[in-house]
Amino acid sequence: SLTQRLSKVLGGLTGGGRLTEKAVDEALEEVRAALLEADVHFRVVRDLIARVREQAVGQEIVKSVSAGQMLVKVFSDELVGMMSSEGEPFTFAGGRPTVVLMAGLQGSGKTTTTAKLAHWLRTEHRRKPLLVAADIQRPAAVDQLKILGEQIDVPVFHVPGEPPEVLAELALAEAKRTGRDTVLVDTAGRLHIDAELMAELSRVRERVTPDTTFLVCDAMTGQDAVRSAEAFQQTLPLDGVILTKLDGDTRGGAALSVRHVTGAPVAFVGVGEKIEDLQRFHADRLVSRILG
Amino acid sequence: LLGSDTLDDATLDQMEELLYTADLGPAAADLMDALRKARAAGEVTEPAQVEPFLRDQIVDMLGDDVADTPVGSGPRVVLVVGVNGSGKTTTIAKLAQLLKREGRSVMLAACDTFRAAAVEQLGVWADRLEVRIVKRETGADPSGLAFDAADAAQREDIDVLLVDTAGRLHTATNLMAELVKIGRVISKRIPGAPHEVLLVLDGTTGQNAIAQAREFKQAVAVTGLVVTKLDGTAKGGAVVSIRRQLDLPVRFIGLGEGADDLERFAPAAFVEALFD
Ligand SMILES: Nc1nc2c(ncn2[C@@H]2O[C@H](COP(=O)(O)OP(=O)(O)OP(=O)(O)O)[C@@H](O)[C@H]2O)c(=O)[nH]1
Ligand SMILES: Nc1nc2c(ncn2[C@@H]2O[C@H](COP(=O)(O)OP(=O)(O)OP(=O)(O)O)[C@@H](O)[C@H]2O)c(=O)[nH]1
Ligand SMILES: [Mg+2]
Ligand SMILES: [Mg+2]
Repeated sequence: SLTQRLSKVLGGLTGGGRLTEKAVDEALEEVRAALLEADVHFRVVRDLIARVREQAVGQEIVKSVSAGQMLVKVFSDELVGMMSSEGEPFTFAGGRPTVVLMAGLQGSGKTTTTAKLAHWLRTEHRRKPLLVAADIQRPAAVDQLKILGEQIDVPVFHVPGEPPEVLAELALAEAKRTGRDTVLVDTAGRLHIDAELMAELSRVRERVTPDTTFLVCDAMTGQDAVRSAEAFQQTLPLDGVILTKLDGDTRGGAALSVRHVTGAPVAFVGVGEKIEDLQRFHADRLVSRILG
Repeated sequence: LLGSDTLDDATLDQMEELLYTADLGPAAADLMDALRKARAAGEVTEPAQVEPFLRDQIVDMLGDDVADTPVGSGPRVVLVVGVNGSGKTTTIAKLAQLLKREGRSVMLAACDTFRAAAVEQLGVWADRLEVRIVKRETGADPSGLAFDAADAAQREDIDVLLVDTAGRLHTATNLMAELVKIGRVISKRIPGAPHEVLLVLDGTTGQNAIAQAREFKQAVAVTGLVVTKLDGTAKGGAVVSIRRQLDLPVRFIGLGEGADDLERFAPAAFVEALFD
């Protein structure tokens, strides 16, 4: 664990002493390595280490706690502060259907997560969701969402031959007509450097003015997380991030980088392939995982 | 690439950032050590020498080309595995396209009988590429299907059988056991098969790729890697550590979502792209 690694480096400095600059630098090298192993972005690590270094040098070591434990607590507090958020993930519109837009890179878990969210909204908020199959590019993507919709008894809207922005607009009209109060739009995975597809996402947004836009991000993403998240944010102001596949053993450092660069809080985490495998995000849990 | 005209620490810092942000991980630390030693020894004295030096080091780390397992008579069986969403199904379509272009007969086995519309997805590709597919409804036993596909490929004198499997995290013990069973069942029908086990890695994945490679190799004797989504901005540097630690070579890289978007791995080109 990081605390053990730091205790080794700090030679068991305990209560009564103060952290010297040399001791802090050696310990910070250890933390830097741990954070990079955890896929936190290189620059985010550099800035974080600099901030903590300022706080740590000269700190008096509390009697009951080792220097290593104290330093881990400083980092933990700093990271939890970075990842926490106050708001609720959904803002429900009054008098018209709420629109939720899902976006992200290929294979990140959007389609599965869209269905999970529909199920969540029905069970936790007693909403009447309508799923929109607006990925017309991937083979059998529409089938995939339709099958998931059937599993959770939620209608899925799709009209063959229409582009995604038209599908979203038609779905909104359908929702109003049939009394569905939340419209969840699944979109095709796309690269943030694909100008055409990013423009398509903009068009979808313009047509239906989403109340909530989620970036669906794979928890095992490495250093590229910053680049892609930043680019998505520039096209589509993000309200939240959903971190998927956290049921694996990836440390999830990408989440820190994404929050840092977009400002969007992680709202939910995906912890499996089943419909129920969606949980509210807890900053302290992810932080202890990142710190290892 | 390097702004200064002296090989100073600032220049080295820039290089360090490039290496780490390419997901080179532990290899980045070793490369920086080698670079600092070379600078101290006077082997690398100007910024212009840094990139060629590092490129050589990384190409060395990627190792020599490894020959494919030879197949006697009968179909070559390729088992395609990896975590969820990495690009397995699409990679199989691309492999089928490539093999067809090389004049080989191809058969697909839709052994992801778990995920919604997985069978349908591979079915669309089979139709588009006009290749034989052995499939069954979602929920069928994947091992039974694998056996039947191997049997059909043998009897129909197919050159290459590509077996798609469900995405699974390497930490899911029961799913990894299922994968072992699929491999074993295939070998029962065709001794020596699967001749290739390709682990499909998402090019945007960070250090977890190493853990994935370790666990999948341990379970089903992975013979090579496919790194997908390198048409994005991710560099896929984790494969360097995977080669060093597990001796697994990269076979192909995925550069898009179409059937033609697959290339055989070329170390020099890959390393050059790291520095773009
Ligand atoms: N283990 C695990 N698997 C997940 C999770 N979320 C999604 N998946 C799986 O990840 C794979 C990709 O999920 P999809 O929902 O198809 O991803 P997508 O973003 O819609 O993919 P594209 O539409 O092709 O961009 C599937 O195998 C899902 O079952 C999760 O939280 N945990
Ligand atoms: N840009 C890009 N997208 C890719 C590449 N390879 C696959 N994809 C996309 O990634 C997404 C997931 O691909 P799949 O082939 O369904 O992945 P999979 O591993 O079979 O997924 P599961 O079976 O759900 O585990 C799809 O949207 C693909 O089009 C690639 O090389 N480049
Ligand atoms: Mg999808
Ligand atoms: Mg698949």
